[in-house]
Amino acid sequence: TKQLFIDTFNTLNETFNQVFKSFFGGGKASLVLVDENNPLESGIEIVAQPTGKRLENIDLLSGGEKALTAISLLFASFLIKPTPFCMLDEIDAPLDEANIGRFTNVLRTMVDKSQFIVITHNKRTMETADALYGVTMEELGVSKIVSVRFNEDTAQRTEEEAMVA
Amino acid sequence: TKQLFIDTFNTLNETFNQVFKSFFGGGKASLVLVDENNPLESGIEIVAQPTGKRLENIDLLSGGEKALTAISLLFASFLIKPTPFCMLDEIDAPLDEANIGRFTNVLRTMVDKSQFIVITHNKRTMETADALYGVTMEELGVSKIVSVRFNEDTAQRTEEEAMVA
Amino acid sequence: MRLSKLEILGFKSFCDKTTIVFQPGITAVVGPNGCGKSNISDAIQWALGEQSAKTLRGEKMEDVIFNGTDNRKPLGMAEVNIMLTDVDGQLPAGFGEYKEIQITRRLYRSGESEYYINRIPCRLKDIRDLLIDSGIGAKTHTIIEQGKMDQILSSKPTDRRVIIEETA
Amino acid sequence: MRLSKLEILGFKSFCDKTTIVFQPGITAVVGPNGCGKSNISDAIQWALGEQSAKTLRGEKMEDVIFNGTDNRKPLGMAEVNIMLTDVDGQLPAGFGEYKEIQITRRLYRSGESEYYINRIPCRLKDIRDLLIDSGIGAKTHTIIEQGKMDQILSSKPTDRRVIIEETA
Ligand SMILES: Nc1ncnc2c1ncn2[C@@H]1O[C@H](COP(=O)(O)OP(=O)(O)OP(=O)(O)O)[C@@H](O)[C@H]1O
Ligand SMILES: Nc1ncnc2c1ncn2[C@@H]1O[C@H](COP(=O)(O)OP(=O)(O)OP(=O)(O)O)[C@@H](O)[C@H]1O
Ligand SMILES: [Mg+2]
Ligand SMILES: [Mg+2]
Repeated sequence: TKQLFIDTFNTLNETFNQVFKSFFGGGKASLVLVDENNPLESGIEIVAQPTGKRLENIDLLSGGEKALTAISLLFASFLIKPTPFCMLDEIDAPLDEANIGRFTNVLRTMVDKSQFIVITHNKRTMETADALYGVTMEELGVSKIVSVRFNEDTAQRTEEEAMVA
Repeated sequence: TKQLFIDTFNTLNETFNQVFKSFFGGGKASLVLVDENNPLESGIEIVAQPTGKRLENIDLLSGGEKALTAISLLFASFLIKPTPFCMLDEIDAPLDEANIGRFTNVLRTMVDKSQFIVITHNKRTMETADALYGVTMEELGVSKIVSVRFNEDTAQRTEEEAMVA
Repeated sequence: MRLSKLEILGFKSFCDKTTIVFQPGITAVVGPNGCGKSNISDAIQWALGEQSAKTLRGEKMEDVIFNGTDNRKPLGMAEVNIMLTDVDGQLPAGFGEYKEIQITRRLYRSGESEYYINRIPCRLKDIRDLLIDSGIGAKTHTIIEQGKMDQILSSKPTDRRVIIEETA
Repeated sequence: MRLSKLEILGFKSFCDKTTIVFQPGITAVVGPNGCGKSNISDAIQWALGEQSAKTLRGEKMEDVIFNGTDNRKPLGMAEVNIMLTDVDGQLPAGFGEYKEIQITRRLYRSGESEYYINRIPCRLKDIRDLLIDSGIGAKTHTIIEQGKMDQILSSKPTDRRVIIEETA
């Protein structure tokens, strides 16, 4: 299993870097084994370097940069071993408009790997969905599902319907 | 100082409930002393009940409800003892459109109490500001301040300028 | 394998029986603050065997049972059904012949809990065994909770090994 | 009392001297992810005496000094100036006659740090004494960091006493 771990580590490292570049339009990211001699026990460092910046501790990254780095690692793992479905709860909240666009573009490419359920308040994320469910509390304290739409031009209406309901 | 603590506690409790009601359009919120006999040492429970829901542990509240409850407590404290200035870093991120509107309305009423500096990605929050600063990294990795606008119809342009720069 | 249907009854704010049909691709769930979106994610995590009340934002597991409103009495039971389809070939031996799998979890106010696979009573361990190679389960990155996206970058170097082990 | 001006030099991503003038009312700070907005908030918190590198998202305090880019060398010093105006009557005895207060903090890569009040060298303790009744300072709710709004609701009942004590 040592060989399996090392092979997986190397593939994930490679894929993580590729997804990261597609989000940041350059830069690099990687996973580093703290103790190379002992891969089955060693901790792992994550380094991320957005385009043009210095390589540094991931804690210095901004809120949006951290979210995109985390999504890169998650999607890299799915590209290697897809999970049947994935629920993402408002992961687009820290992202600016430009990064929401990049996120939804990459998400679209993942559709043949996994099924995604995305909770969001952002109109652009709604528009990339194949189906849209509105949740409402018409009766205070009691949740109901309002409607299902299968194309994007009604994203706006479903959120508003859920609001008004 | 025991009397001072009790008086402050009661005033804050009262004000917290009022601000909470103005955000949620009803419901109630309060601070409860865990050990009433020992106000100087006692821990404090926070209970919050959005309109029509049962009183419960604040952890069961949703992301947006929790944020609004936290903002209610913060603003209640400012109404009693204003701080010279306050920096709010993307506190509107979990809020839906309707609650952003309520947040900005209440924020406007606080202007004579404190000076506010609000970091945001939300257009509606930008529009309530008296002045707007754009930050850009025209030169990768180096931050600069792009421009200052003193009215709201240019909120959109400043974010876009900062993006393009 | 994919998620085809979710039925929620008496779980958190879903007092009445609610059914959600899922298509392949991307499904967006929208609605105002506090309307019950994250409760849907909690329902899936709970049905997959989550044992920590705190992860489901409660103090004790009974907190997931509908607690009543001004006009409705609290319920005595919470139930969630998850339907997985296109499962052929992805299940461990012993579960081989099923085309679809239905996982059911119930909790009564008395504290008693029940688990079912395709309506046959089973233990939590059976559900865990069923899902062991599927990539879904309470501990994998199938569910990213609200505000917890950064956790995958986690602060401790040894905690980060999990993402490699899941991908292996 | 209110904040009238902020000058940042060599602090985090603000390599060149940057001046921000603040008006009364509400000022919005906008810009793309990673451009340096939260670094402005860190600059204010640091100048008010923050001693924890972790609170400023670094490992050691030197992490706040401009670290260089592909085209720029790292700097040897970080400096932040905060200008407070309309201060009359709100300062403790001993600082009485000032109309405006400028607080300066500097850090050199050598680890040496300097503090100034109105350009007169002082200790951190003097800055703390100056601000003691003002409501601003590293430990008050003057600054709500990104993603930390919920902290005021904090999980431990005894931690919640702070908001009462600050309001007293
Ligand atoms: N056992 C329960 N019984 C009844 N209602 C419950 C129960 N547990 C939680 N709730 C309610 O569910 C609501 C929270 O729902 P949820 O977290 O799903 O909202 P959300 O749609 O995700 O909102 P946001 O957009 O703010 O994140 C709370 O207001 C709470 O009162
Ligand atoms: N000492 C330093 N030297 C140079 N750059 C630094 C230093 N410390 C942090 N940075 C840079 O500052 C950037 C983060 O800035 P900041 O957190 O202010 O972004 P932000 O505008 O708040 O973005 P977001 O909208 O995503 O929250 C990081 O990309 C990091 O590279
Ligand atoms: Mg939610
Ligand atoms: Mg930020």
